[in-house]
Amino acid sequence: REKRLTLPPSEITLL
Amino acid sequence: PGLLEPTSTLVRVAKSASTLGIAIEGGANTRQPLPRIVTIQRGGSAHNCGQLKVGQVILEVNGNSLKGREHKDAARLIAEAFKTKERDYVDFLVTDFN
Repeated sequence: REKRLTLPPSEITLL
Repeated sequence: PGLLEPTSTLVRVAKSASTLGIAIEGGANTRQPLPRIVTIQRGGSAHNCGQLKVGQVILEVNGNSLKGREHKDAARLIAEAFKTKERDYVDFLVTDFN
């Protein structure tokens, strides 16, 4: 659970 | 493989406009491991289709799993599926369960 929180947010791509 | 998850829905988006018109976030090694739809643009093919919704997570594109694909790779797969002349639609397997 804590490990997940350390993952970076994602960029957003418009398609 | 190929088995539909119980909460998943197959949505066929016809290429009815010049753009697909969705924005996605997420991908492998991010907080959102599978791409999630964050925007649906009015007038795009996805909006015209009427079956995709903001918040849905994309599991597969034309039968190709997005599991383990990083954001750019997933985005490229979707862009190529929309661009190819081989089909006049794109099949999305989506789920509301995140």
